[in-house]
Amino acid sequence: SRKVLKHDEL
Amino acid sequence: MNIFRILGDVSHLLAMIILLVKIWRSKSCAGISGKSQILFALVFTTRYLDLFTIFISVYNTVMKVIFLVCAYITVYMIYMKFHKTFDREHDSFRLEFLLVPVTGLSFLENHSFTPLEILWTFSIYLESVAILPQLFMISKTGEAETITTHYLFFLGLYRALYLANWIWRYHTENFYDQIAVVSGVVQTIFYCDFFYLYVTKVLKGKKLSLP
Repeated sequence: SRKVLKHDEL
Repeated sequence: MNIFRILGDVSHLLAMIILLVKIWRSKSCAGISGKSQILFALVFTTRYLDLFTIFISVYNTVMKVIFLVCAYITVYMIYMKFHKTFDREHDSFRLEFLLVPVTGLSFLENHSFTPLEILWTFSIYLESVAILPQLFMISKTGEAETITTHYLFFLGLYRALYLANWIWRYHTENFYDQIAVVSGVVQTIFYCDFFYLYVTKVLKGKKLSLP
């Protein structure tokens, strides 16, 4: 599975 | 969410509002680099594509939309509404010198080789150098209006506060995003010389002019 990156900063 | 992060975002927003108010009140964008503002609009556009793919929080979504709107209004003011006051002659930084290496680097060094992730990485690298056309313009004309220096101060402060945010997150959440951190450090370094001039000149009531 492909890693889903979550960028929580602006 | 920690205090450094919130204050950083507020500084960032304040910087953009100061710039818009300056242009709107004076009906002029003299001394402002349109190229830097185009780069910032590009930074937000490529970074916030995840608005369509992932939901993080109401705060996150609202701020992203506000940043995008501010960036595009600023570009519109400079190139359309008040274009006659735009100092094109002095805004002569060659953008390809930034865009070519930044594009190359985002393909080489990223978290994952997917279109959205490469664009996010591109935006992070680009943001770290996006202010250079503005600083170049000031060094060329040798001066800046006081309100322009306030804009730059808050933009630099935002970066510095984000560094504090990352140190905080590293210790409390074990969060560490190497791409963001390295670029953020580089970006903050670009402001150091300006911070020095801001403290020694502008805060003492003098206009920022270079010898």
